[in-house]
Amino acid sequence: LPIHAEKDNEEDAELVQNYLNKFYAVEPDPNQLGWKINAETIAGKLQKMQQFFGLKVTGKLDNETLEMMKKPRCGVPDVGL
Amino acid sequence: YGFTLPGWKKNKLTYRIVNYTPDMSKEDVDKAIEKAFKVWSVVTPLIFTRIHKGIADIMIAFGTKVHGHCPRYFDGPLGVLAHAFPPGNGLGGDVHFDEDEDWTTGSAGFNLFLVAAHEFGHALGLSHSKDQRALMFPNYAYISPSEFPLSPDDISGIQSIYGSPPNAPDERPTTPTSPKTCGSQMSFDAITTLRREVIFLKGRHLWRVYPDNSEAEQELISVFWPNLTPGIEAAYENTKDQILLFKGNKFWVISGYQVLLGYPKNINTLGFPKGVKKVDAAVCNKNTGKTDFFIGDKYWRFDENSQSMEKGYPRLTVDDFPGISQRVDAVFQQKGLFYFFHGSKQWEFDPIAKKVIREMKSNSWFNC
Repeated sequence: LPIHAEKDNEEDAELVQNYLNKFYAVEPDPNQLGWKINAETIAGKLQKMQQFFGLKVTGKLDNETLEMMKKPRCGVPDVGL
Repeated sequence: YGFTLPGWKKNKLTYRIVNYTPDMSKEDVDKAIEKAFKVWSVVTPLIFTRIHKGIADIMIAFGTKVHGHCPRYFDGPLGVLAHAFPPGNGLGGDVHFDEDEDWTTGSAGFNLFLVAAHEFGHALGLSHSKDQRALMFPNYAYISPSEFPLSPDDISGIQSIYGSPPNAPDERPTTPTSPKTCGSQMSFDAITTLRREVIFLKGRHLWRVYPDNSEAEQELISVFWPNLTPGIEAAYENTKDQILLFKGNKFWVISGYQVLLGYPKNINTLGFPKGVKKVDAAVCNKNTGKTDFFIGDKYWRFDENSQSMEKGYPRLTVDDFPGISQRVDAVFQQKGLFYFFHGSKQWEFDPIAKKVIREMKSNSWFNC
């Protein structure tokens, strides 16, 4: 069972990384009139995402946050537009 | 709501459907797209015209993974369903749907009309809203296509970019229409008491009625229970100051206005056999502590004390509730009497005398 749980964790970690990079990692770059990837930490992006969805803002991954990330959704970023 | 600047500098916009999904007939895709644009045109001065070749302001296409010159890619089934670009040239205003999803006209898979209406919001300059009731909320949520999908938040957002529709005749409502409780054909999906009030549910809406003063308060279900899907099919108040809400084969227990952890659960945990897929209506008789679940023309009885189904059920509803011969949409108990609803009619029933006392209109509880 531990091995399975480990694999789950890896998949979840990758999902979280992908999700935050896709929807919470862009911000307007006035110099280039386009977007750039911001240098925020994962915790910072997680807080932004939790704040956006009205979840408990902890900057830490919890079940509720992970469940929200797994819901089917639109591919446009949530912040930075 | 949020928006990107600038919006389109013109009110007359063109769109072109570049290709189709094999999941739906071309006719259904055309209809869904047209209807999705209408959602926005009825609340703004915008007019959308379809073209069949050349470059339109809003180019609409289905693609998978890496598709054409789009800088964003899709991710296979689920996950990202579609994306769009804010107003502008080139990719600006374009909308792409992930062909790896199951596109439908109903509640199965992903409803193309609903997703398209959301993406067209982006194509017109709106960004995502934090308001869970808004169409521009990022996560997919099915609502009956017969309901107007824009929330007040969406309308404020788009009208802050383009203004309101010109004073056209009233077929262009600027505010979402919700069911008219005094309409002659008014019916309800589910009804429950909650302490001294009676809660009527239909689609995304609920009404709270305080029998001793006849004013009804209307609200969106998602205001109370953001995580619940609309279209609750049955509801009842048990003996522990809780209400149970049913949809399909799932049910939620709510205490106060909080959904208890660990829900939804499957209705077979209540003791229904596997073949039972949904509950039409339910009522707990406060005098006996027994709950009756009505499904089709039969009913099951559940003992709230032992938390188990009674033996010898299901039974035919009409055998034990003479006069209640139609499928029950909703039922609740008030001052000992049961009120059974079917379509626009309701029947006041005395469970002790076992007879219908009178027939009324379903909306008799609203000061019509």
